[in-house]
Amino acid sequence: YTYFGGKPKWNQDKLTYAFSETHKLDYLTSDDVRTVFRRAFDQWASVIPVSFEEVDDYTTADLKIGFFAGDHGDGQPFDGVLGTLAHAFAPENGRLHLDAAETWVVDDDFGSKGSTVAVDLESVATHEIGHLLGLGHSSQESAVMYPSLRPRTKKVDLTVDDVAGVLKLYGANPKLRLDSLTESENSIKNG
Amino acid sequence: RHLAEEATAKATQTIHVSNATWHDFSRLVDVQVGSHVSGVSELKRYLHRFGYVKDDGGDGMKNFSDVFDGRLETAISLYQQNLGLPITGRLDMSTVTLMSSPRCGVSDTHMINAGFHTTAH
Repeated sequence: YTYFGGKPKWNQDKLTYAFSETHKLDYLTSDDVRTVFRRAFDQWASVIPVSFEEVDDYTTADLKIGFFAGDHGDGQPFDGVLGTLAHAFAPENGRLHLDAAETWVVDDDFGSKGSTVAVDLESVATHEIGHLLGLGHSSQESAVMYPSLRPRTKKVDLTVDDVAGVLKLYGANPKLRLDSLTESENSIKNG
Repeated sequence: RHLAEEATAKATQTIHVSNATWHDFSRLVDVQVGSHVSGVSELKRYLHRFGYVKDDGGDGMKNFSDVFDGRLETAISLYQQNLGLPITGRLDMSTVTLMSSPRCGVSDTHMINAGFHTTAH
C-alpha cells in the first residue's frame, strides 16, 4: 500500500458526499448509483472510525462525485472507452470523477449488456474512495487499490493490504469485526 | 436530414480516434532496446502520463521519440516493480497486456517518490 505525498488525511470522523445533478449517466438510475456507492463507502466505514453520509447539496459536501467526459477542466481529461476509468483527489480535495464514456454496470450485470468493455462501477467506486481517504496505489494485484481493472471483472472486497494502509492513517473502527471482511486469500481475516 | 447524418458521422469519428492509439501496444511486444519502432513514442506518453517518464529533456523525451532507449527501459522496470510484474525491463507480453488494460487515472508518482509499504503475512 502507498500514500499520497505528505500522507494527507481527513481529520473529521464524519464525511458527507453528494452526486452531481448535472454530470450523471442517463442509462443508470440515481438509485443504482447511490446503492453502489453506499456499499462502497460502507466497506471503508467498517474498517476505520469514519462514517459517510449522503447529502443533497453537492457544493457543500466534503466528497463530490460525478460522471465527466473528455476534458472536464481539472487538467486530467478522460480518454473515451477504457484507458483511464476514473480518478479521485487526495484529502482534503474530495473530488471523485468517473469517465462518462465507459460502459458502467452495476450488480454484476455484465451479461445484459454483453459488452466486452463493460466496467463494474462498484469496483471503481471502492478504489477511488480509497484515494479520497488518502491511499495511493498498491503493487498487489489482488488489492482494491491496485491501479488496473480488467473489463467485466469485479473487485470490491478489501484485502489485508488495503486495510493495513487505511488503518495506519485513521486507526481502527472500534466496531471492526474481522469476520465482516472478505474470505479472499489475502483477506485480513485469513491473515 | 443531411445535417443529422453529418452530426452522427462526426460523433462516430470522435469516438474512433480516442480508441485508436491508447490501447494498441500489442505490436510493441519484445521490441529491443536501441530499436526505432513506430508507436514507442505513444508508450512513452503513456508512461509519462502515469509518472514513469519525465519530460525534462534528454534525447527528445519532450517529443517522445520512437527510439527504445535506456531511459525507457528503466521506466519499464519501475512500472513492472510497481505493478507486481517480473522486473525485466523488457516489453514482454504480461507487461504490454497490463499497459493495455483499463486503469485508474491517478498517476503512480506516489508509488515512485514515497515507495510503498508491504504487508507482512
